[in-house]
This record gives sequence, structure tokens and C-alpha cells, in this order.
Amino acid sequence: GKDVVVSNELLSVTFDSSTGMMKQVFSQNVSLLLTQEWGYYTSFDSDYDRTEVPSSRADQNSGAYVFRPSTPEEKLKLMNASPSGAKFVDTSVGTEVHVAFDAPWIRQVTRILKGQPYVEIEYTIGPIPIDDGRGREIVNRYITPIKSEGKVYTDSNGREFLERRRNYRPSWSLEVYEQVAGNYYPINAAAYIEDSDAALSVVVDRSQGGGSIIDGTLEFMVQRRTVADDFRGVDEPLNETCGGMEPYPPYGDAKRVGDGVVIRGVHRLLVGAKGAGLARSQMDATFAEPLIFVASSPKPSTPVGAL
Amino acid sequence: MESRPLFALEDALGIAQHHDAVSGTAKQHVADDYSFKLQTGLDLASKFVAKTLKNTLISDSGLLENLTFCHQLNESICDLSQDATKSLGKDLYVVVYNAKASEVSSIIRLPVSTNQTYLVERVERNATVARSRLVETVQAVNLRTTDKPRYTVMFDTGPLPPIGVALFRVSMTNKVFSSSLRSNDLTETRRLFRAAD
Repeated sequence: GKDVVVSNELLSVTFDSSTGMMKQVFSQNVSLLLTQEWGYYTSFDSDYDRTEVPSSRADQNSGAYVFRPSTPEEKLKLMNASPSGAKFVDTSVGTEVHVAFDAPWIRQVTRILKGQPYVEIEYTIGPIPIDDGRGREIVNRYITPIKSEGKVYTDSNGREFLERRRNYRPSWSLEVYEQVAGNYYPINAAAYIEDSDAALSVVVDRSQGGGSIIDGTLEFMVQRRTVADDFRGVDEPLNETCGGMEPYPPYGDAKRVGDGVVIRGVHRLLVGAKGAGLARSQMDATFAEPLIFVASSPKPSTPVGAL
Repeated sequence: MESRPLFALEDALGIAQHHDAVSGTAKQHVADDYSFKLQTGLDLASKFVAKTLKNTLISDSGLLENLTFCHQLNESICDLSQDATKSLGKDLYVVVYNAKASEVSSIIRLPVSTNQTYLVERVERNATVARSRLVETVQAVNLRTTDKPRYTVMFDTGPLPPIGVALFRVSMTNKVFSSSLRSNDLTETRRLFRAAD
């Protein structure tokens, strides 16, 4: 029942000591209840899901060109992965919270680093299981009480932020068929939600799709693995196996080998009063991380010469 | 002519502007080909940049002879740093290049082989040591749960100059780390406990 509060000079974060998941962030004089959940949308596959939708829309699978969750009900609900254990690690530059989930292919390290104004979420995803024959699109959702009223701001070009309104298009009257997919946008640098009291910005380290399907939430699709082709031209599912194909070059009936790719990425979360300013402050640093070169030299080594 | 090794990376990046590379709508073997071309270009470019850095950094000593770029830090893998920290016999040098046009400070995470205490020194102009501190290792988060346990040394670079470099020396020591060694001139993260309500 105890919480753990980890803080540096700029922010403090309250964690649930048993799950290791965030509960609240206090930063820049703003206190924000902030929780997080991992889950996935099951990819639409006409072999399984044809009966769930009108026949006129029964063939379009989720795949390389198209993101489409499987059934209308599931559209709004993630298949959740719950945390199964947490470890708090003190390091020389901050504190790390290592969280394992009941889905062993989702792992997370939350870092509060000395002198950094953000909460760093490092996720390691994969290999995504497909033995039940279904594709999965893995999503990380941040949940706050922010009264975003259906609005989210995404960058799409790494520079300007565009206001996105749920189930709305500025240049035509939209008929909503896909409540989730229709409200996903490209996020190449950052996304944020805000109201008059608080803002949450999330800076991404690679281009991802995402949006705000429910008020007060921001979600990001961090990895996808499908097992059906979306019939839009690639002629194969999104199913990188990390083992290559045999025989290679793979023309026609090449067989995939390997059990699936593992990816690792980072989200940097900032809490404050204004979302755009928060996002802007970290976009460059996240895009241009310092490059690291190493060399070794037998002891005793004396770095002589001028820098 | 000197910078010819960068052309391969430029070429690969040019080819990867194709819409199916940018959007991921290529067949898998085509995607493999893009990554192959990009990695080939990266390998050549990183060797060139390492050589350039070495020539501008340390002019007259055999130091940094084997300066290399760590391509797999995101996977907690760096062969050279892990090899150099297998025993006490070697020093590890880390060159950190800030490509931004403004001063930044960053946290470096470097894979090492031995779960020991390390002395991190920032080497300044005329080879004087500006800052040094003892750091302990943390168990790295492996990409695959089946991997052998690895360790990471983490340290704060302090201010990195705009479009500039900083040089660090990391030496394994046989001191046993205790929290009293934690130097208090750097602010640490603090941990508090309080009731759930």
C-alpha cells in the first residue's frame, strides 16, 4: 500500500511500489494524476472478423498500408497487459523503475534522471506472439484527467503542431467508420494534450502513429505484427521475423525463419502548463542525441596532447 | 575527396527516401535491402568520423588508435567497451560528440563486462582532468530475456559544447562501491515513501 516518490531538481513522480507504474507527476508547479497502460489492438483479419462488420467493409485487413482494429467493440478497448513485478534501482545518475508485465514480450524501464525535466519511458517490445493466428498492434496509452475535449496536437512534420479533433476533418464532413483508426495521426516528433490547468507532452524518438481516442489520454502505436495481407500492394503481411527468409532472395514461396523482431524505443514525458513549449524544449535533443565513440588503451594511459 | 566515405551513406539515405521505405510498405526483402544499404553506409561513415575526431582530438599520441562508433548502444551492446572492461589492464576512452548548435548535457549509458566500480574522468584541454567521480554499474536491460546478464556504467557528461566534443576516461577500479562514496556535489534523485492515500 505504500507509494514511492522519486524526485530530481525539476520534477517528482509518485509510483505504486508494488506495480512500479506511475500514479502522479509534479513538475513546473503542475500536479497531474498520470497513469499508463500497455495493450494491443487485434488486427482486422477478414478470415476471422468478416462477420463483425457490414459485408461492404468485410475485406479490408489491417496491414502495411492500413491500420484497422478487428471488431467495433474492441476499437475502444485495449487488450491490457498488467504489470507483474517492479524493481527500483538507484544509479549514479538517477533512479530506474524496471517493470515486467504478464505479457513477457512487453518490458519497461521508467527513468528519472538527474537534471532532466522529463520522465523517460524505455520500452522493449517483442517478439510479438502470433501463434493464435492473429496480428497485434502494440499501444502505450497515458491516462490523465486533462479535459482535452476531443483535441490532441501532433506535429506530423517534425515542426508545426496541428490541432486534431476527434471524429472531425476540417475540409469535409466525416462519416466515422473506424473510431480508432480514423483518429490516428502520424507523430514524428511529439504530441500533447492540454486544458486550462495542465498539459502532458510526449516526445517520441521515432515516427509513430497515435492519437487521443478517449479524453485525457494520449496513445502511441509502438510496434505492429500482422499475419494477413491488406491487399493494397505489398502482397505480404507485416511480419518481420528477425531471422530473414529462406531461400534468399525470397521470391514466391520463401519461408520466414526466426521468432520475431525485438524493438526498443523511448518516450519522454513532460508535464507543465503549456504543451507546445514542453514538447519544443525536448524535440531537438531527442532527435540529435550525442554520438558516442569509444577507444581503449593499455594502462597506464596518459591523455596527452591538446583538445 | 577526403569525405568520400560519406557518399555511401548519402546514397543509401537518398534511396531510402522512396515512399515505401519511409512508410514501411515495402516487401520484407526490400526492407532488408534498405537496411543493408543504410548499415553499410553507416559503417563507412562512422569509421571516417572516428578517424576525423581522433585526428582533431589527440594530436600526438597513440591514444584513441581504435576509436570506434558504438552502433548497438540501443541494445546495450558495445564490443569494444565490453572487451576493454574485462580486466583491470585497460583504460576506456569515450568521445561524446554533440551535433546540436546549443550546449546540452546528457546521460551516457555504456555496456561493460565487469560488475565493478569505475572512475569516470572528464579530460579537458591540455589533458587536465576536470571532473572525476566513482560510479557503480547497473544491470543492463537486455533486448532478449534469454541474453547473458550485462552491466552498464552511467554517467552525466556535464555541459557538452555546441557542435563540439568532450573526452572521458573510464577506468575500472577495485574499490568496493558504497553509498557513502556517492559524491554529494551532484544532485541525486531522492526516494521517499508515503502512505498510498
